[in-house]
Amino acid sequence: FSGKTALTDDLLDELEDRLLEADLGVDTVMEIRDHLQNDLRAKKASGPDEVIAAMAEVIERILTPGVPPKEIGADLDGRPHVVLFVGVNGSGKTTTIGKLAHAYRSAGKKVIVAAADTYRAAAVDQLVVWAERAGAECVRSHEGADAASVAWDALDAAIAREMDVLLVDTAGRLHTHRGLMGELEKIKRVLAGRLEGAPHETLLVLDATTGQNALVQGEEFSKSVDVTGLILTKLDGTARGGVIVPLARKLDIPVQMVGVGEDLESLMPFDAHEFTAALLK
Amino acid sequence: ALTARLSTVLDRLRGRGVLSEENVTEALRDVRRALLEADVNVGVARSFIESVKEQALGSEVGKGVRPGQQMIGIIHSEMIRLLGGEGNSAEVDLSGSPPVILMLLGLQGSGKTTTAAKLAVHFRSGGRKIGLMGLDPYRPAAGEQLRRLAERIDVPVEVARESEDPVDAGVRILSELKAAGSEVILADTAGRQTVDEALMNELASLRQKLNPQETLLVLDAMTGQDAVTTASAFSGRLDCTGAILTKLDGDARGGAALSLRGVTGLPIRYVGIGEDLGALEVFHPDRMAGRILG
Ligand SMILES: Nc1nc2c(ncn2[C@@H]2O[C@H](COP(=O)(O)OP(=O)(O)OP(=O)(O)O)[C@@H](O)[C@H]2O)c(=O)[nH]1
Ligand SMILES: Nc1nc2c(ncn2[C@@H]2O[C@H](COP(=O)(O)OP(=O)(O)OP(=O)(O)O)[C@@H](O)[C@H]2O)c(=O)[nH]1
Ligand SMILES: [Mg+2]
Ligand SMILES: [Mg+2]
Repeated sequence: FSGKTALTDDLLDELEDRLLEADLGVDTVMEIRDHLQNDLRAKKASGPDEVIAAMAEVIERILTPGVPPKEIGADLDGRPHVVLFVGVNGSGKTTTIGKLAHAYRSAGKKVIVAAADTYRAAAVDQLVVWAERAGAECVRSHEGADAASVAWDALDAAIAREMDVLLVDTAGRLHTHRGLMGELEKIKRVLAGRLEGAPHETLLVLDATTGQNALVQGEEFSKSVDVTGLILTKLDGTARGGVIVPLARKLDIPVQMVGVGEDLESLMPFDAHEFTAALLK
Repeated sequence: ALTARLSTVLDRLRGRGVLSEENVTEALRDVRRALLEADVNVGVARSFIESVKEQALGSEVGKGVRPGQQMIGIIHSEMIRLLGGEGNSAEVDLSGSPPVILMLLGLQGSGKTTTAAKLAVHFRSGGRKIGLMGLDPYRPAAGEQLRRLAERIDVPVEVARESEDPVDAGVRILSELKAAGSEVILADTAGRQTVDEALMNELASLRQKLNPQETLLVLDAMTGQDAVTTASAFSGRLDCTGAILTKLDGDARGGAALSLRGVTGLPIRYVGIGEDLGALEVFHPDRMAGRILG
């Protein structure tokens, strides 16, 4: 082993840089390197393929939380099954709802969406188009209406019409705006008040280009509305989204799905193995 | 914070007049970590550290100046210099013969449409007649979004029709806005990925037809390491003249600013600091430096 240490160290340095450039962050990369060096010593391994395979193993382990990601279109907890979408401005919430509505429709479920972004210009119009494309119903109100009451109306309608799934869209917001986070908490309370157990999922939609701030986003949104899963969008770009490695572990939640484009079909279940391979490419 | 950490590390060097290689190297390890945590690109952080090291080594610590302070001073001024330096106004120069055209481009969701409307508000206060041009026929209700914003601020707007080619729309709307007397025209384009050949070609062709005075990259301040790849790709292909950093009302450290400067040299002209149409400021290198260094 000692004769190959220099070679291994160079390779480890290179891999370290690659992981940093994929947004895993300093702490996570250092930890992976330490784990790896112990693993390699134990395996008495040092060839480049072995090193990369060992590193992939370490990362995949971090990305496999206690709760596995749920199958799209499968197991629904409630009647309706309520999913709340949250996240910062422009991360891809509205588009993702369109895609997920389509996925549930393709699985034969009756889907209704709530246009609870009553703030941003044409946010409702945008969701209405997606709902039409997906074959889902849409509950909406006028601009400036109270977001929580739109959510309540939608859940009420979903129950009355015996829908299988309700997807709730919310306005993008930065966690630094306490008032907006308060509004989100209210939306969640209102849903729970109308249907016990709702929302059954609260998904944080995260743009793959996001850097270390994703950790703060995850923490703050989780404090407000207890996030149950992550969605990573725009993975069809150049960014690798590596910040979900420390984030998924920090919150101990699964990455449910990934967005890989702007159209209805561009939503895939998260595959830790595939994702890790792309990180190390 | 970095400044506190550096003070602790370097103030152990009291009483010595010169910063040695060993203590500079140790301090710079802390700086590197802080930069990476602030989303500064790995390569950009590396060259930043190199130039700080060069300036710090052997530099005389002035009387009454602690080594920690000396180091922080070097780091701070080097960062300000890299971000655009003091003195020059970052603003767009609107003094050309009208209509002055400014084109906004960038990744999906970075804030282009909102920023176009903000710039309209900002420039109008200078007494100019503004026109807004929406060239996104792809995103559902994109045209409607720009229309609503334009109505709010009472600025003339024209948008691409459903399934109209953006380049044709650009040519069409340019002549319409010119005829309507617009002196400054803000062109909002569809978000796109730099790996999308067809859309990058579309943008290049649009730029050629509109011949804008300013081609501005709109980048989200929370962008991580990808800032370098994205900025180089847009800047390389589109020959950008400046950048706008958005969502600075968040708590992202904003290392993307240094990355983009370090790799493309693009001047950062404005920053978005909120969702409402008044939330736009001229870029200040010193404020950004303080934010990145934390
Ligand atoms: N390339 C790519 N673009 C995406 C993806 N998901 C969303 N987008 C685009 O990202 C932009 C923003 O998407 P939205 O759905 O409006 O994001 P949002 O989170 O609802 O935005 P706000 O409501 O304004 O906070 C749009 O141009 C989408 O088409 C993806 O997976 N890949
Ligand atoms: N908090 C905050 N939000 C912003 C800022 N600038 C834009 N936004 C929000 O970010 C989201 C995306 O803005 P858009 O203007 O739709 O972004 P875009 O680049 O035009 O998006 P695409 O056309 O889909 O590529 C919206 O929710 C905006 O209100 C800002 O400076 N601060
Ligand atoms: Mg939305
Ligand atoms: Mg837009």
